[in-house]
Amino acid sequence: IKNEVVHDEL
Amino acid sequence: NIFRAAGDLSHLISILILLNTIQKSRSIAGISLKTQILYVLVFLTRYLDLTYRYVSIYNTLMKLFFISSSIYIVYLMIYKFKNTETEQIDTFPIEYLIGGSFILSLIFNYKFQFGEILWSFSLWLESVAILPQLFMLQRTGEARTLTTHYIFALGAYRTLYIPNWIFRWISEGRVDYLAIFTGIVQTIIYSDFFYIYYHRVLKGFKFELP
Repeated sequence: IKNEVVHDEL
Repeated sequence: NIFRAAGDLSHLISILILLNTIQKSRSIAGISLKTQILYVLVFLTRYLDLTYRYVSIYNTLMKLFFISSSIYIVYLMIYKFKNTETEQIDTFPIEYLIGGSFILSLIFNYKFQFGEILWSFSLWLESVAILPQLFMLQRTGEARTLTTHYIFALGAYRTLYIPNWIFRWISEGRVDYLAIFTGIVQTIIYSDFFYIYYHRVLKGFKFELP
């Protein structure tokens, strides 16, 4: 699981 | 993926239903101003990241739409179609929702940074933002069918995001624990409403609480 959370959702 | 697309579409439709309802009936009867103000806060705190984070043109346009439409709805409710009767039953203490979300966002965030705290705050606040509206429904005991469609579409958006997160977890290995947890909380808050909506509105009955 990637640690970085990308805020690409709405 | 399909769940995310359907979720976004549902979100978009909910706002359009609400705008259409207000404009056509020239009335905001039965719609909670407090819930709408909370949504302005949610959208402002989450989507103002468009000023420093670029995702896609779709993402940017949707964010702009949600920020501007939510402000416009509050404007309509306060200035154009002010309804004191509805205001009088709109008594949910939202300061607790805002305060609680703020505290939770300080505890749960991905980084103790301004932008991340705002993002977390918006997720917590969104999960409970519908409460004043549901509280109002409970007080009046019934609602206009269009209002129930609006609430349903708004709730469906976050509910549809849940399979989207599972899908992304499997396909991309990405997990956004905060979004998932708050999304589940939000769906639970809606569950009672979904149940009544399914049993009454979809079968052609008026929305009336048992």
